[in-house]
Amino acid sequence: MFEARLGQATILKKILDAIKDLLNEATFDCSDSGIQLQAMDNSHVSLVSLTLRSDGFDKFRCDRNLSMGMNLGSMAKILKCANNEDNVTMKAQDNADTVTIMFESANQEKVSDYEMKLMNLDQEHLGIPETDFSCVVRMPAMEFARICRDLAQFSESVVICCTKEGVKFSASGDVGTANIKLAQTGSVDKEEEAVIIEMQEPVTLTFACRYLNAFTKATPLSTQVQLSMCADVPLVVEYAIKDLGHIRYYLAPKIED
Amino acid sequence: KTKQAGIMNFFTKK
Repeated sequence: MFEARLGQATILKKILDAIKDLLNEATFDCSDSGIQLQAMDNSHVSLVSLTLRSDGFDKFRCDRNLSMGMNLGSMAKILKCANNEDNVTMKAQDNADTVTIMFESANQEKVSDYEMKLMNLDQEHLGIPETDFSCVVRMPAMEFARICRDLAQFSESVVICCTKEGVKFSASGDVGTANIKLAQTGSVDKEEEAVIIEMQEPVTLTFACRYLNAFTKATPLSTQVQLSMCADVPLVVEYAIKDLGHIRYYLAPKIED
Repeated sequence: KTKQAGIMNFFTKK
């Protein structure tokens, strides 16, 4: 028996919004420690890794490890039927071929349930090596989304250059060149407005704008985003999900042809 | 000129 309840359906809606542009379907691996999802996008350029800890749920029970392959388009249709403040419960029997998603209004006067067929997805799990990153940048998630959106107008690629002075995002195309520099913030009143750079070595890497823009669909989940970079390895873009877990996107760099 | 690398060039299959 698997059962997981969250106090607010809005969190699940935001999580789905953060992955459904990259993935058509995905396997949710459930165990007593929580729910994990790892999947590559269709073109095998990026990898999404979602961790939801069991202690972040209002109720969590998972008697046996369970892998639930879900069509994310179908799940989006079901979540559209929930009000943001509804309780949401996911339930499945061991070895079941369906999952039930139930919504309850705060006053318990409206209860709806949706049974969704599960899929057998033959998904490869990848081992992600530990990396000592050369640069780790923490910045407001809204600012990162704005930069990715703005620079995508000028080029398919963005160059991220991180030094101890700050982090620079550049795009160059037919229109010309765009550069956006962010310096590390001195003192800020609010932690969520800070730009913090931890640098071991300067690094310059090139990434495809369309993937960065897809990752920024996770912006509503978190006030801050963390970018971890190292020469010739994938960028890690991480959004914390408060009291519940995190979503990490790995993006392979563009390399010299 | 740059080309897009694949993610599997960096991570190993489990």
